Amino acid sequence: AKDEVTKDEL
Amino acid sequence: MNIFRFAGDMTHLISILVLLLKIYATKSCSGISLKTQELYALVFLTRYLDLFTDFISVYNTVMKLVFIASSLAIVWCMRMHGLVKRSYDKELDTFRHYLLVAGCFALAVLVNEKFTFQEIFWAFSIYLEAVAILPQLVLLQRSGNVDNLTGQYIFFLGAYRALYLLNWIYRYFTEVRFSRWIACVSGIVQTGLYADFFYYYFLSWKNNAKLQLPA
Repeated sequence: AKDEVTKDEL
Repeated sequence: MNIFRFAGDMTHLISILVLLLKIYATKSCSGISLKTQELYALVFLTRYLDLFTDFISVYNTVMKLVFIASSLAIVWCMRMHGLVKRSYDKELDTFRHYLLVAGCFALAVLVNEKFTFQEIFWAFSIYLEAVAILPQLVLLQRSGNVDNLTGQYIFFLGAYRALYLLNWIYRYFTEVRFSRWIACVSGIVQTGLYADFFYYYFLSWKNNAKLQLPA
């Protein structure tokens, strides 16, 4: 699983 | 999700919808830069490549689809709609925006969070969004025409930037591992360019207001 913060902002 | 980010997304969406409705209602796009609108559509298309691979939330997916659809709708309106495209300032909207695309892509290849296809295009979209307003800024300086750039559009565009800056400050102080330096630096440059655009908008608006004073 991708541990880093995914690009959750638009 | 914090309130600054949610409000930022909403004001960003409203600014796009206000512009789309204004163009569609008045069947005119005079004073609007098609090149800036094409760059915005390209920003969303290259930023949301993960639309079908990474599912973050229903909100995230729905908003990505709405941003892509509304920005393409504006470009379609200005290129295809018979009445609208006749009012396009083709001879004034001459900024060589392909240079912005080339420059941002070169920068994205050099400066990115990870040298992968998706990350390079994400960085490209961040850099491109920062400079996408330039053709519109040049067109406004040349034409001084703010008929279709309604005050609401400018207000919501500014609110979107201000709220995203607050969002980054908020996340910096509340999250342990918050590092979005590419988006933050690029966002500050973008906010600076928007401030310059607002300045020219105000001058044009004041100038037009003077012109319309009863002689």
